[in-house]
Order: sequence, then C-alpha cells, then structure tokens
Amino acid sequence: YALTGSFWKKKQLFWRVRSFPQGSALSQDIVRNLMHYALTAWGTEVGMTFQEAEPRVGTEPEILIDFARAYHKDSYPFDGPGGTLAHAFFPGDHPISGDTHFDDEEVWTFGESDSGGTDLFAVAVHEFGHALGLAHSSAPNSIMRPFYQGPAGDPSKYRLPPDDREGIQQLYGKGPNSPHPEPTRKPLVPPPQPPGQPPDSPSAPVPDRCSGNFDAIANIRGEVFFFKGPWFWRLQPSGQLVSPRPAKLHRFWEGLPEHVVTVDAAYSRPSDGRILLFSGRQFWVFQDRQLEAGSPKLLTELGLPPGEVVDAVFSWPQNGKTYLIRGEQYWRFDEAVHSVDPGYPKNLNLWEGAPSAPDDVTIGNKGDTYFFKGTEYWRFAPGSVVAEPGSPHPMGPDWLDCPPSAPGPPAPRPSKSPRNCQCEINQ
Amino acid sequence: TPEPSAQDVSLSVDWLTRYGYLPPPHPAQAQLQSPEQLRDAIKIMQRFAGLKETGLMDEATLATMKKPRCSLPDVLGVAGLVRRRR
Repeated sequence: YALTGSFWKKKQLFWRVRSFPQGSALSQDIVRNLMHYALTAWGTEVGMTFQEAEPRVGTEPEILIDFARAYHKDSYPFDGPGGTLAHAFFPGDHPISGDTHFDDEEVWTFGESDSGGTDLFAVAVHEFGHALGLAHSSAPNSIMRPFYQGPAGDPSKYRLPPDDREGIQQLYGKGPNSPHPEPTRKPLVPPPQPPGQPPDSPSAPVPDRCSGNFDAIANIRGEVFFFKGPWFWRLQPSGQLVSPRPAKLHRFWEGLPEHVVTVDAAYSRPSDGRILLFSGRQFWVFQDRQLEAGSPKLLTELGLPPGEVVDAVFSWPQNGKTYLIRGEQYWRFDEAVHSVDPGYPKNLNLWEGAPSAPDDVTIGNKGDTYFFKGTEYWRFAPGSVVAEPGSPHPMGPDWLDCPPSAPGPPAPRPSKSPRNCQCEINQ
Repeated sequence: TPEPSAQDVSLSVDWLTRYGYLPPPHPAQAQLQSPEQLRDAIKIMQRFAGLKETGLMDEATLATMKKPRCSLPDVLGVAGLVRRRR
C-alpha cells in the first residue's frame, strides 16, 4: 500500500450522489446502495462512519459523487468507454477534496461477469480508498491496484484485502469492530534471570546511555530499543525506561550467536512482525525473542551489493517499504517482491537535513521518522522527507532520561566511580 | 521481441508521464528523455503492474497500458503534489 500523506481528521464523514449515471440499467437506489457498501468496507476496518447527506441541507458533504463525461472541470477528463474509469480526490480542506467521479460513458454493472460491463461496486471501493487517503498499491491482491480487476462480489459480504486494511489502518487506526482482529501477539517480556545472578549486579560494568553513539535503535511493537555493544535499553511507549540499567543482548534475543556483540541496525518488519537484527554482512530474524531457522542471512539477499554493511534500516509507514542506509547512500527494498527497487542506491541528501551514516533510523509511535547520530536526533514529520526546523535535538533529555548538557560548571562527580561503588539492597 | 511501432512508443511515453513514471514535460522547453530514463520508467511500471521487468515496451507491457484503470497517477511525485495543490 502507499499513503498520500493526507487523511481526514474526523471519524464521521458525509457523502451524497450529486449526479447519477444516465442511461444505465442501475437504478438510483442501487447506485446509492453500492456507494454505501463501498464506503462501509473501509469504515468497518477503522471505526469510521459514513452518512448519506440530504440534498441541499446544511453544509456540503465531504464526499460528493458524480457521474460525468469527458471534460468535467477538473484535471482528469474522461475518455469514453474503456480507458480511464473513475478518479477521486485525496482528503484535504479544498472543496473538491474527497469528491469521487465516475465516467458516465462506461457500462456500469453490478453483480455480473466482466463481459457485461464494469462492476460499479469494485471501482467505488477503489476510488473511496483514494478519497480516504490511499494512493495506488502494487500488491497483487489489493483493491488499490490501479487496473480494473473485475467484479468484487457481493457488496454486503465484501471485505478489504490485507494490504488495503493495513494501509487504511495506518491512517486511521484499527476500528473497534474490525472484522479481522489481529491475533494477539505474545508480549515481549524479559527472560527469567539465571539463578544466582542478580539482574543489576553492580560488578558488571555497563555503558553510559547518556553518551549516545548507539549502534542501533529500533521501534519494536511500540517500544524503542537502544543497542550499544552487547547491551540494550528499552523505552516504553509512555516514555519511561524499563530500567536505567541496560539488559544483556544474549539473555534476551534467544539464539543470537555469542560472537555477535554489536547490532549495527535493527527494525521490526511490518508485514509479519518479525524482528531483524543486522550485524556486519549478515542479519538474524527473530519471531518474538526466538531466532528463526534459516538465520543468519546475507545482506546480498536483500539486493545489496556484496561487501556492503548497513548503518541504519527502517520501514517507512508512508509506503510500507524498507530503507537500508549505508554512509551517504540508501536502498529501498520492496518486501512484496523481495528485491531492491530500480534506481537505487540514491543519495541520502534526498532526506533533507538528515545526517550521513546515521547510527540508526526509526519510526515513532505517531509516525514520525527519527534519524539518530551521536548524541543528537533529527525528526521528520509523518510522510515528510524534510527535517523539522530546529533539528538536530539532543537525544539524552528527550529519550533517555538524561540531564540536558547545559554549558557551565561541570556537574559534581561522585566520589567513587559506579564500577567501584557498593550498593545497599535498596539503593 | 518485435520493435514497438512509433505510435506505441508515443502512446507509452504519454501513458508513463500521465501516471507519474516519467516527469511531466516542462512547459517552456522541449523534453529530451534518455533511453536509460525511459527504460527505468518502464521497469518501475512493470514492477508496479506485476509484469516481468524487461525495461522494454513488450507485448505484455503494452497490453497492460491499454487496460481500463483509475485516472490517478501510480507514482505520486512532484506532479501529484502540484495537482493536489492546484
């Protein structure tokens, strides 16, 4: 799926058929019913409601539906039977936003085979996907594929294909009555500690999270993981660190070989929820905390040239594609066809303001993209490839509960280094 | 593979431009497209449509370009943004 970057900020929208097809076998009531079912197909997945507006009452509905011919005062003239069938305008504040136009010169049908004409319901579901903020998808079974794919079946029983559900739920969240609840995933819990080894053993020296320079940073099911050497910290969605003390890599990621002591990049694959840890020229695939059979795999399997390693990997919610960054270049990987898109690598400066060779890049829980490097981070608003003004920001205070490094006299140092301090049970 | 006719090439370039695979022509200057640029655009179109990526205007590609479809572009680049703003 691909998002256009625009969506409605309200959960109830109004619609109305302003002009009906002329000379069609479909009655006006059937047309209205088909529109209702086509909108409902999207609404049930995200908890949105669509109400048919009465003509000439109150304000204009967001989605005005027309059957028009040839040039009809927008940028997309129709071309008679065949060719272009319909179009819709993406969400926004303009009066035409959300409006949906069908070519009146098509033979619109409902519930018939291909030979009888074009199934109005199938085309309406596709167009309303645009009216709600989706662009065209290349996924094989998606209703948002740009080409007409034949009748969509009984409108009252129709359900969106998985690619479209995922796309619309990226924009509006999951509806309470979504007919396709995701199976409950096993929560990520820390493994039990081995006996006789307290989790916060003061004898083990640990790195300082406030000094930044992480090897990898990833958002895994809403929690941000900060990797440094054989350690990592976890930041809960509430913004609280699970513990100021890091956890050991190998106690958590079961099956990760002992010789892997740094993670160069990590990300959670949205298509199946697998977690991928990259180190050197290989990567390891985990389901929850368990290593999957077949790991490690080589980066060349992702279409990268032999010999390459990666600085950062992330999946961009805007288009569901995976971005692999190395130095000042990046590749775009398409999970659906399992290869790098043509035309890559491209220069990282297409992400305006982004640092080269970032420590890692991850997506926040509100869809923002964050580049991290050293002790700083750069924020990109959802869908934007331009860093927000004021970037970079210091990451310690914003992410890791660290004091701001204000200029002035140095902070008083403890008389003993943490390595040598003696801790009481309650300290 | 037989060479596509000049008309097919012309229609294909128009199609690739209309649906966002090639940049829109500049109003003030003639547009010159390199064969590489055209091949890349065809490849991306073929990938999008689930066809074999040949980079050539083969029969399957031309047939797909003649299929009924939605009027909106597949690649929302600068052209898409300009249209939305307008």
